[in-house]
Amino acid sequence: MPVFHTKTIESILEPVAQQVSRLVILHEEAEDGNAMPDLEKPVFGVSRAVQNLVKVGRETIQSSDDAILRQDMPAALQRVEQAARHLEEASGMLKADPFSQPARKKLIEGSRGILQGTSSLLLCFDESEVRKIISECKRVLDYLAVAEVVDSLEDLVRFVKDLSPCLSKVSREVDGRQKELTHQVHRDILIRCLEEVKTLTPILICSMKIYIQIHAQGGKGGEEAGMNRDYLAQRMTDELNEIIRVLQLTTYDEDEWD
Amino acid sequence: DPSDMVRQARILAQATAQLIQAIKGEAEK
Repeated sequence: MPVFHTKTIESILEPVAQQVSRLVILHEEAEDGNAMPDLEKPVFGVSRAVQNLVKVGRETIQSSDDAILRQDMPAALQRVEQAARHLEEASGMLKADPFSQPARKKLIEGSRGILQGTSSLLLCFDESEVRKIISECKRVLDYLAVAEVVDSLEDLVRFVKDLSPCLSKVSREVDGRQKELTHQVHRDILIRCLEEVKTLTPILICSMKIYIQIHAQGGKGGEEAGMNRDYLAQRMTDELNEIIRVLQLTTYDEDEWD
Repeated sequence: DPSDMVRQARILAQATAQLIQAIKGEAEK
């Protein structure tokens, strides 16, 4: 079962997560008494990378209009900064005493902190990207909600003109997202729902046209045509709501895997 | 550019992995 829910996050964190686990095991098994090497250079490399990440992270916070990202991301940045300080302190302590046990504990604490902080940061960023896709999905839902009040061909043309770019964007972004997911069940649901939406769109537009024509002629069957249109709009709404639900999933449902 | 953050996070993860290798290199002797 994948631990990380996107391929990007997995590719970044999986290797370092394995290293941290191995480090913890070594520390627990060993308390080996070996002198630690001079870690100044690799610790400096981490500190510099943290500084760059924090800089980019702060810029992201400032330029984002996502209130949740602006609220959550600073704590993740502080976590990595604090972890880097632990590593720097450990490196300094080991210079004075290469056998220092508190320094070894700080090294583990710092390494874990980098992993956890980077993970929080990437999740925070990823969730914000997902919210952008969801907001596009909600725009489509808003259009679908007005399908029932479109009662002239001019309005229908306007409706299609407004809906089409929005739907194309949702289609492109949801497809891109499903390719990013590591969870096959979630990917399959997104693919299926998206296909349904694509299939239903021309059918909905056709049903709206039929309704308008019957309505204009004052002929029989107007009520049925309206019901058919509403049914199709509702089906598309349901599929989009399912897309929104699955986009927000980051943890894995054991039952689904079973 | 938001994708910069992913890039910087990747660089940090790599630097951390290198640090741990340096630590383990000694510990595994």
